[in-house]
Amino acid sequence: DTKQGKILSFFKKI
Amino acid sequence: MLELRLVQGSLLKKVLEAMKDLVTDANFDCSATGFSLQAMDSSHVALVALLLRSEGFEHYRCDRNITMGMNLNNVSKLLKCAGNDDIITIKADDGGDTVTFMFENPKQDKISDFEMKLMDLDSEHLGIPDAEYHAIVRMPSLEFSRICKDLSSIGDTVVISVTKEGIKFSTRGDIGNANIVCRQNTTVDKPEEATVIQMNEAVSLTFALRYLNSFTKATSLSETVTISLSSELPLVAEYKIADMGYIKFYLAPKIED
Repeated sequence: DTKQGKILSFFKKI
Repeated sequence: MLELRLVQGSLLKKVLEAMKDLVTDANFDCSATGFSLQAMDSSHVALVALLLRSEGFEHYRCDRNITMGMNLNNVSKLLKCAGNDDIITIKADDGGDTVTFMFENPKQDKISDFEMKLMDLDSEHLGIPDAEYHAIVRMPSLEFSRICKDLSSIGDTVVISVTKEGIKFSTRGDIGNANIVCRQNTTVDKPEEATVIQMNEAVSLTFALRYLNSFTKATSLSETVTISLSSELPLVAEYKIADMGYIKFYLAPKIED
């Protein structure tokens, strides 16, 4: 099964 | 004081059409470099980054960096009042709470201005590191759009794989499954019709077609799209905006649960 990844788990807030 | 005059006003109209379904509210940042925006969709799955460089404007005055929060649907409504051949000027005062869009027709005998209230939005800027991608594919934007549309009539997700053979788009749904392979093809009449595959490592990732279809709203901005893929990173679909900059869409992949 797959789940949708989130942008915030790849790019951090600055 | 901010004053940006864009002779090719249709570009701004197209940019808004490309973003408004993905992002509701966003901060436009204006600096000496240019007019830019970075925003995520409400579910934080996709991110859009826009840059219109200052050199691309006929007149570009930005005395100090300004952030202007706007509802993209409202901006789009205003820009629909501009003709495709109109010159668009964006004006704002430092510390003001409004922005003015002015439209001039080519004959210069009709001038319209629309003032819009700015919004105070939380700034959520993300750092996007420079990355070495496993595969970078440049292809006609219309072809990419067609593939995403066709596959979404069969399934909800697409597996995008790049190998030496080419770029493969696969989906499956209740009625069956589908595969579309685009091979490298550089023997074309015009460079923008080519499919060019640069691959350092084979890569295969799964994405929601709904978002890719939304990205293809930028198709009219550029004849080509560049898709960058790496196994540990979101996909990047970049549409270059001639002489001005780019609109880049990032999409987080589906991951093993």
